[in-house]
Amino acid sequence: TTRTPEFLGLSQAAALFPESESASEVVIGVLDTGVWPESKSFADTGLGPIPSSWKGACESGTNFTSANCNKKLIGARYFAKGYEAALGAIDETKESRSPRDDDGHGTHTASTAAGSVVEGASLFGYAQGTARGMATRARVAVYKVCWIGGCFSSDILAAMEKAIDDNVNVLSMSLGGGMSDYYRDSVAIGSFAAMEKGILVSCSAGNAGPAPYSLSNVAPWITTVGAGTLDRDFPAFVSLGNGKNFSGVSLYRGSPLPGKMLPFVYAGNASNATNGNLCMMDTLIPEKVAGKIVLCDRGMNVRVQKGAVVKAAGGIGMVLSNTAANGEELVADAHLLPATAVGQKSGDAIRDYLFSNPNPTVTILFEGTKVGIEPSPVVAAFSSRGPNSITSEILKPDMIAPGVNILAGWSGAVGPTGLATDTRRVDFNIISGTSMSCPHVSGLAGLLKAAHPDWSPAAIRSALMTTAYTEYKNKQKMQDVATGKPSTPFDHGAGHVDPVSALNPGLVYDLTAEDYLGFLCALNYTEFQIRSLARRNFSCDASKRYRVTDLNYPSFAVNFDSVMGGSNVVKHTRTLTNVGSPGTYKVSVSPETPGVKISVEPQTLSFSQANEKKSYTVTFSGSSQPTGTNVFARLEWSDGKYTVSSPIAISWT
Amino acid sequence: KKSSRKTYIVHMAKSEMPPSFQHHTHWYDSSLKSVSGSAAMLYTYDNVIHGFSTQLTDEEAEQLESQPGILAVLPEVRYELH
Repeated sequence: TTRTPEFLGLSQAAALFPESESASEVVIGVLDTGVWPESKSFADTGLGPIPSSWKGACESGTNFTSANCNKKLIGARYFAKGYEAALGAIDETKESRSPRDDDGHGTHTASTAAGSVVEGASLFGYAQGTARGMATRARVAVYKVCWIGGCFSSDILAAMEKAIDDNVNVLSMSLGGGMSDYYRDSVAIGSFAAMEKGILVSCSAGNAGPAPYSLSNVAPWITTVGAGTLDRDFPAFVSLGNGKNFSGVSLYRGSPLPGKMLPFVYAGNASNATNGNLCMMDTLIPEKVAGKIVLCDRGMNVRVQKGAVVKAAGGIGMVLSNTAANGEELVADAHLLPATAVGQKSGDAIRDYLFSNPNPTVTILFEGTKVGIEPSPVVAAFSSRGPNSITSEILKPDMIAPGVNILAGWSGAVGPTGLATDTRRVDFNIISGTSMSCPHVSGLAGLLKAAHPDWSPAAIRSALMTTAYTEYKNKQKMQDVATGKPSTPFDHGAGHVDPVSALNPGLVYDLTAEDYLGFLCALNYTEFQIRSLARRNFSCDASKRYRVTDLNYPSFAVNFDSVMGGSNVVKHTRTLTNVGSPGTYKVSVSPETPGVKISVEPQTLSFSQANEKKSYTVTFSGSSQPTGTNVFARLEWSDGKYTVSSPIAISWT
Repeated sequence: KKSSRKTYIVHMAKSEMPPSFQHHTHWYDSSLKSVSGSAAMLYTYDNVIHGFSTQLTDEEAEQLESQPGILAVLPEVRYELH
């Protein structure tokens, strides 16, 4: 990726991350649409021999042989039995029955996580810079489980089965499906097994935001990653005939618009279809759009297809307006015609101009790439939100990372829009989603694994969470683009990742497989369900009182019953492990939370040894509040050198 | 619809394999054949779960679920890229 290494402080702190042997011992497995091995992001210049621990392979198939692998791309497998059982034999004229990426998504995520350094990367000159993955010296192993028709759980399980055998250290999965309970969710099931083998599993939180309860991949043994923006934008202003200008974004590169104001029409008035405003296939009347710029509304079909529909109908440009569902979030696209995307408010104002002016005119002014954009990061509107619909006492997402307008490697089999009509071919593409933020964290986890080979997946996630930030350098609170207000832990979890701080977090909240089994007991899982998930005979101890709130999670989600009067008391127990230098930590909770008293015992924790563990209890005493009330706070342990920070979300249900 | 086959993930209680079987995959196969002569295993799993995936009719899936040693017969789920 370009820009995110600087944005995350990786470039400035390069010396902090071991470039030594350990960094290139880490293997990041990516379950996705495969890989385009010719991408420069998988060059292996300067990499030593493949780690001796590696047991993986490079499978041959359509347009792919083991010669396509190297010391960077050390593994490539594909899994299609489930897909073919469900949808019939793969049509090899349409997709490669091999690890080869015909889609682009898998190359993008794999290169984001661990791509090699590539000078002079860009998409048509946009986002120009030196592209590199988060863990430039980590090795990559791809497991193709996603095909044109989707990603089927029997294939996903088979890939995770193999990735564990192959000895990956991190698993990156930018996919999700449904919101079923953990014992019915193949990603959760496979991730439990991976976690037991010391593999950190990083997953996308989903793009169903900003609706609450919209998260995917919420199992506590999974690292769940939401999406935030960068300090980079691609402005393309809308200039109306009445002299008004509106901000927009675009990645269009091609023949410029004529240097004059152009006739402007609303798609809804240039169509016989009831939803003609959406610029869907075959809905625009050519006579009404030919030679004009068309205002389309978002929804139903993909954004880039709207541009193709306008172009096919003879339109010369498009202004694409957000609706209430996406508010002011601006996601840039490499449209096939001069086009720009504007927020809902701008779209409404532009539509009013169109309706109130007999001869509306417009043009689009493209400004290229701008950096230093503030405020940034902001939580992306599409980023799925908590509370956790499966276990409300586990706060999710865990954190956010860059996921908007991310440049990374792309397939040579498809254009930057992914449209069949797009015959352009690019080395890098700019796309958005929690699919993009997940591999950022996968790569950062790889960096931490290299620096601390003995850390468990839980310790790595804890380090990333307790050092995440929720304020800008000017002390303003991080914003949510969906509301224009400060985001909450249900939006950003612990906050935005800060990998340099995560390298030395001071203390971590560690967790073992046994802790997670106790968590399942607290959920009253049956013996059968636990055996399905954990592949072992494990009986919950009838004499023991298991509580979800005892799971040693680096964040807190508290639920009060709004019906019960003042006697709402919830206790959470946590244990901190010292991974830093000796120190005495003092606790603080802020801000004051209306309707609930938060007390911590003890107030200080002293550590003199490495790996020394100390426990504490937080007591939440809630008075009755209206149903649906949420209040938030942060609990911090600090010894003056390290700050170990945890979000608290308190809800009255 | 009843006769149409879907993919299922079958979770087995591996520790309950009858002593008459040399290898758990033989036991899996025998359990599968007891409800469907034609079904074949798509994958067998030993790391992520103890079990296998296969294509069954709803009826066959119900019959299999009642077999000894079967923990769960879960319908396959289609996931999407984010």
